[in-house]
Amino acid sequence: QLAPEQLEMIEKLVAMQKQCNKRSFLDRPKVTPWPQSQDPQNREVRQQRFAHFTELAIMSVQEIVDFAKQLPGFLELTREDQIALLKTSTIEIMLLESSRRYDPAIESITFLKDFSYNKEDFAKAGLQFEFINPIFEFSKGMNDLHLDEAEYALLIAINIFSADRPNVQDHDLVERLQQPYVDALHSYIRIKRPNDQLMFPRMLMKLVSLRTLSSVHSEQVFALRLQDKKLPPLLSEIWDVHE
Amino acid sequence: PQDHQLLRFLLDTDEK
Repeated sequence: QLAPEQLEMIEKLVAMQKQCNKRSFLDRPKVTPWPQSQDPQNREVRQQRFAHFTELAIMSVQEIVDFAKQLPGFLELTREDQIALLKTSTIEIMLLESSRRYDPAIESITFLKDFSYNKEDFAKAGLQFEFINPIFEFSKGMNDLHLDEAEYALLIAINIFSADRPNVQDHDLVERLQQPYVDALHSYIRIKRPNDQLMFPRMLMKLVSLRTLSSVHSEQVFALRLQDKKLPPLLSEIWDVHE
Repeated sequence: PQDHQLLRFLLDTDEK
């Protein structure tokens, strides 16, 4: 059984996530439009597509910070620990959110309810297939699990409170903050899928595969720098390697 | 160090 406080916590998480998603949706008109031009060689159009993707990423960062700040206990951490956790979990949560928006029927990921992108669109935005293919593989894999909103929200909370992130100081507090979400996910799954004992470990393994994806993403960031495709300041702060 | 200025700003801002 789910304890009342667990049920309440899950409902609050889902409501928070909906609120953060809605805010981004309202900002949608501000994003540089995705160019309709079909000319793949046009430098201007390619630059615009890259800008479109990076602006969607910036909105996602803002959503993730909003969500983290509302997680009970997060603001009790030192500012440095908050930054250490967000710095590494941001890309992983973006990948979780992308997988949640993956539509197998059109093999596309839909951002902000009406922007759907397939692999080719990701490539047109300047990303390399060494990164695009694992994103879609992961999204397909997550889609096969048919997780609901509560499971995604709990996975994101668990992902944020990962005590083994680089530069985290107060490991004990981060672990203590993570535990209630792990327990809630475990109970929630046992109630929702009583006959599937493997679902919980399968979900935790998705968190492990996010680590691999994160390193593939770092290679992508490095490749962008080689192509002198500059990341906007906020993304550069989080992902670029600053000497 | 004064790094992650923008991230610090997002964490400090309380939009509600």
